[in-house]
Amino acid sequence: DLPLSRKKSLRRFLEKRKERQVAKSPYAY
Amino acid sequence: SASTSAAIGSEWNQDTLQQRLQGLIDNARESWTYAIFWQSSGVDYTAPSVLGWGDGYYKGEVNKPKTVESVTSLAEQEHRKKVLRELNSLISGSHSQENETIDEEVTDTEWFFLISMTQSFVNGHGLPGQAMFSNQPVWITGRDRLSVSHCERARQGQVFGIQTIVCLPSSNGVVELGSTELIFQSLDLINQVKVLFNFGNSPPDL
Repeated sequence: DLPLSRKKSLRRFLEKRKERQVAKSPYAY
Repeated sequence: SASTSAAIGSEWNQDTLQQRLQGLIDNARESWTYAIFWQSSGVDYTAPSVLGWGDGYYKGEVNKPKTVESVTSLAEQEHRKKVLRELNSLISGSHSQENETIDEEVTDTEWFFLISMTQSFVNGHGLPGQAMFSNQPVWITGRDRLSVSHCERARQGQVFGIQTIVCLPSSNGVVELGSTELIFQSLDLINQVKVLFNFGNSPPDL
């Protein structure tokens, strides 16, 4: 199991990654 | 560890740490790709202190839209995506197949940032450990210099496209910054880290 600090960091990383991808999407406006 | 937690205090929780890291590179004149805080396990006179993952902020390569073809193999990309799907399932509890965020290529710098979460450094060893031990900044610019470093982390960073790695000691840990660009030593940045990551005092306003 992952320590809490890494879980939080991972969650942030994945959320930011999703935001970047949505922003790059041709459907983004 | 308990000693580190006590030293950091309630004001310095992980959210505060995240704000510091984010503020540091979002407001910097230079284009940093990521920032990591390596947290010291604290002073234990029976064993050397260890620097482990405290928190990190991945900004990405903002000035480099993906125009260059990645050199990673298809198998390597599939491996990275599989790991990311598994981590995503672990975090969100959702089924990996349902998650569309992993479809995009996992870049070299994203991967380097992710694998950093698994690493730790004994005081005096590795780039962060050296910065901690000497209480001096370690600043390496250029792929050539990174590739010949005796520190595994510097060589690893170079392999994943990093051109500059900086480790700056602070109380209770080391702030590491990495960039895919060539960035030369900045006293301004060193001073900012001293102020922002001085855990002996209350956190300053950003």
